[in-house]
Amino acid sequence: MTNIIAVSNEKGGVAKTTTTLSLGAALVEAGQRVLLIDLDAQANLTLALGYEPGEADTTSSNVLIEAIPLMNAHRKTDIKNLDLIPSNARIESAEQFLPVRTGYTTILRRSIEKVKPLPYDYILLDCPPALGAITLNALSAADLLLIPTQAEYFSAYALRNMMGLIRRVREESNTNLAYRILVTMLDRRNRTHRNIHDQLRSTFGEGVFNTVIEIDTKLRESPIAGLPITRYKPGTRGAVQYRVLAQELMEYAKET
Amino acid sequence: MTNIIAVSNEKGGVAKTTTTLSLGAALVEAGQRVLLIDLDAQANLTLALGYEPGEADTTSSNVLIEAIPLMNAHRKTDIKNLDLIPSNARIESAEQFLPVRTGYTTILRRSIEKVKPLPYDYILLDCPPALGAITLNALSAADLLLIPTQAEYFSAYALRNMMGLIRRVREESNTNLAYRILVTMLDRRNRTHRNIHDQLRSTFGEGVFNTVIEIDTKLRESPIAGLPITRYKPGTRGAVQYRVLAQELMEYAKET
Ligand SMILES: Nc1ncnc2c1ncn2[C@@H]1O[C@H](COP(=O)(O)OP(=O)(O)OP(=O)(O)O)[C@@H](O)[C@H]1O
Ligand SMILES: Nc1ncnc2c1ncn2[C@@H]1O[C@H](COP(=O)(O)OP(=O)(O)OP(=O)(O)O)[C@@H](O)[C@H]1O
Ligand SMILES: [Mg+2]
Ligand SMILES: [Mg+2]
Repeated sequence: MTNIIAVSNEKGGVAKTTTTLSLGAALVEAGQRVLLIDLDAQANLTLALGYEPGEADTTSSNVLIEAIPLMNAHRKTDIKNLDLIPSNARIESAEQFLPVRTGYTTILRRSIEKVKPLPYDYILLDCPPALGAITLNALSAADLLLIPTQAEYFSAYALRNMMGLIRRVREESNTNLAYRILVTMLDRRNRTHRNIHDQLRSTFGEGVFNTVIEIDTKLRESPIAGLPITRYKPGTRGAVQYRVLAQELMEYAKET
Repeated sequence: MTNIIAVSNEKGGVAKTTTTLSLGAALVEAGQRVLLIDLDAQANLTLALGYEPGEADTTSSNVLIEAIPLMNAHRKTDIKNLDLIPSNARIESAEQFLPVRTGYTTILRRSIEKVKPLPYDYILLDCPPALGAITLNALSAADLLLIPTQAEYFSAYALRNMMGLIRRVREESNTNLAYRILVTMLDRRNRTHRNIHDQLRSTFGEGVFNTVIEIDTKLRESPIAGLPITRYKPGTRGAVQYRVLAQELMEYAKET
């Protein structure tokens, strides 16, 4: 049974890519087989693994727009059991071309379902900062929506639109879509961060992961080295916290 | 002569909205008449001025999609000489509907040109974190593209795509489009920030504003109060730095 997790938030800069990469690497360390799919035109996930996005010939946009088989676009990374489907700027055109097709929101899900057997325990989907056709494909394919959220006003406000979208996706294409909020980039010394963090927990209760990811500048450095944090600085706070998140997620996956 | 400034960066969370609002408010303090146009489906600029995005009846999406006259969508804010054209989630559909029309990239420019005389010294355009149809409209309408950039790897990398887009817009619809990079959210104590800041200045030289905006938590608080930083905490570092930026921009506008 493969767990498919969409990492999405319309708000920009909340650590979607950092979470997809770090969590994926931590799951691999815990013995899981993981596929990361970069669905963002910025291709930051592809870049953070040391690839030059412009050079990738088969990418996630080929899977979405030209329906090439999913596994034709995957590549092995330097990390055993961590595979990647890269992205490049061409996927931006999916926002324009996909919505005219009937059933366009389930293109990704159907391409994943065609792979039998699926050689992964987890598939993580890094989404762009928008709630368009690409993100809809991710939410329709996902078992769980992981919503990285900064403890700041604009980011907390973005949850309102996201809850509306979850309801719509559950009605139209994915009845069992669950969600969990992950508080990211937290500075415990900051009063605004503390206040909004408290508000998120009281508003969403169980809907917020217990694990919190705090500010750690090593997470800014690791993409420069083309390595996930678990390889770049294995003992740093960010690496430890993403490992704790991986444990919490595996517990969650067992229970559901 | 009205100066039209697009505030854009594909990278999310680099202070596009914070810059549009703070710079706009600082220009008004310096005696300028300013119109802010919210072009983002998140409507954070609308929210930060104390409006509820869902309640706005005529918005920027009416201007772009239904070609209603620009001034039908504007409203006065509590701050004299600072007007707003609000946004809401409906503008997201512009990414799908606009590109099928010929000349779709100049819809915004043409709607601004129809207003005679234009009662503003500056128009600031807050863009979504994407390089799609909405951002193309903003770049085609602008005299200057202001690119808020964090001194971090993904944000610096995003400049590569942006430079390509500037070349394309200059060839297709706006020969004189100029750009300036604004370094935002800088933490001078952080080594990665210092290194990447130095690299940006040596790579782009004159293309980077002298003014730098440093990290200031009061900038996180002011949207909660529905006020720009110049009204919320007039003496704080963020307010001072955005006033210095306003001066530098007015100097630039005089010379060009
Ligand atoms: N816990 C952390 N501590 C410090 N910096 C962080 C942390 N998490 C992420 N960052 C940095 O913050 C910036 C934003 O993170 P990231 O790019 O992963 O967010 P995103 O949500 O994927 O952005 P986008 O909306 O552009 O896709 C990056 O420069 C990243 O290196
Ligand atoms: N100089 C600063 N110091 C501290 N916090 C800041 C600063 N500038 C912006 N912020 C905060 O950082 C977050 C990101 O800023 P903002 O939302 O303006 O970026 P954006 O580029 O408009 O994001 P998006 O890509 O989602 O539109 C916000 O929570 C904002 O309050
Ligand atoms: Mg990202
Ligand atoms: Mg914004």
